Amino acid sequence: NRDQQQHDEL
Amino acid sequence: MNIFRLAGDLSHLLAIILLLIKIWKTRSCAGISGKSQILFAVVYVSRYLDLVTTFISLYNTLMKLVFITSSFATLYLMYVKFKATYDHNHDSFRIEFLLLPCFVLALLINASFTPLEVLWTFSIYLEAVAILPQLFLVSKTGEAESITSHYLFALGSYRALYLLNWIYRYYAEGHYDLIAIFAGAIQTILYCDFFYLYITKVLKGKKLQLPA
Repeated sequence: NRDQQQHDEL
Repeated sequence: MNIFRLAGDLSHLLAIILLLIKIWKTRSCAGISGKSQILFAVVYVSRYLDLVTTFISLYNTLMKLVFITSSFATLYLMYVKFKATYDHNHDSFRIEFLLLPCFVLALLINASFTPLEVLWTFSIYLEAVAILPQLFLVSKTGEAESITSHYLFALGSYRALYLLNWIYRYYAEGHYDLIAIFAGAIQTILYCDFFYLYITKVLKGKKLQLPA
């Protein structure tokens, strides 16, 4: 889901 | 998590610690750009808003909190506690020339047009150029203390290591984020000139001094 992007990096 | 990512994060953490140690030990923030430090605080706050919406891991949460807290601690030391040592006259870079274009670019080029995503993208673009006031200050004064050089080297290495992490993740996981990759590449390129001076001068025990 592109709308709820999770950014797992800092 | 891979070795490049971990090394990048640790390098980033080391940079922040080196900066705080430099200011604390010398009781002075001479040679440090407050403008760059303001930009880094803006970067962390706008990027880590997801602290309240998304939980990724304890590591992730702790590091985000450390980055936000330490950047405000740095600002406090520079603009309050050791204000008298702040190099006002040389730190004359106009940060609105970075803030505004980065924000407009984030509005135009982003993965999805939601407030959190636009702010995340803005932070990525801004981080890429946030060191410019610092490099501008070094070029104006023509030199940098060795601990300031170590700080800059660790800070520059962090994104370079992330580039390796992104290459690794592309092959290992098929994961890639073009916005982060392009901005990270630009960020690393901005440090190249400094890397060269660091390796040819500071590592040989000389002071970082720019040719007149």
